[in-house]
Amino acid sequence: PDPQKKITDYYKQA
Amino acid sequence: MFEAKLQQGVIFKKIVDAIKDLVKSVNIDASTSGLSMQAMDSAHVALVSLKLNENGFKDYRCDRPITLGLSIENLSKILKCAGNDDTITLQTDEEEPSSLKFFFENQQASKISEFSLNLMSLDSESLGIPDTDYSSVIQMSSAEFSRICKELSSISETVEIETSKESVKFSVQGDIGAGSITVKNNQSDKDVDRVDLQIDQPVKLTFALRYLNMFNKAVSLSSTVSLNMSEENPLMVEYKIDDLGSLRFYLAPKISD
Repeated sequence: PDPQKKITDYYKQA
Repeated sequence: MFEAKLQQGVIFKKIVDAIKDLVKSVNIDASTSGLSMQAMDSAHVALVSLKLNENGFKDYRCDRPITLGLSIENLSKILKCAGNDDTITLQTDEEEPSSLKFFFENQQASKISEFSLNLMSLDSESLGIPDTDYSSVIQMSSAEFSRICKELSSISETVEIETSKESVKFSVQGDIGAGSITVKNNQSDKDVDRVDLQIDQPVKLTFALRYLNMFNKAVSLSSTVSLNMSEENPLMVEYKIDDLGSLRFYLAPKISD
């Protein structure tokens, strides 16, 4: 299966 | 004092129904400009972002910004007591409220229900989402997008979405076989047939259908959905809520080798 990225890989804590 | 009255309370019920499988607890931030909320699923793969403008409420008052930490499951239990034609009012007069009051009133003003929901103190996990010019934007019937995702999820766990100037192609590959559904640009007058493609750059991205099916719980909020994509970026799925605001879902892609 393709690895699933996380949303936190793209957006950082505000 | 914080008070927000929604003429069509059913919209609030639909919003909570749309997110309750994805997130368990949320901080709703109330300010003079309206309500906003951002929360991630427990695996931090998807993110939901809600914005409701003060202008969309029948009455809105928020003297100072407050944060309302809510269990979505408990909120859902209380909202089940509201009729679909009721107005819904949220209210608290405390600076650091420990509970939020709810008032449900029917159209004839002959029945008024009052509840209070205990609030929780939640760590804020708010992420900064930059304004993005997406290279492919697809606007189509929300029911049609929902149907495509549901149908394809019986064949595969993931879907590849590929855009071109003329069409968008949803492809799957599973143990039983493979397939694709291509939807072409269509300037129909009917919402259900209309497909608007704004493609600056074609993209090809793969996403988990399980999450898309969860996002599609929002289908009753809007007859259209917009899919916003750029290479190397999460997908942004947006449901506009009339004059009130928008419900957005962000989903991190799968990475093919």
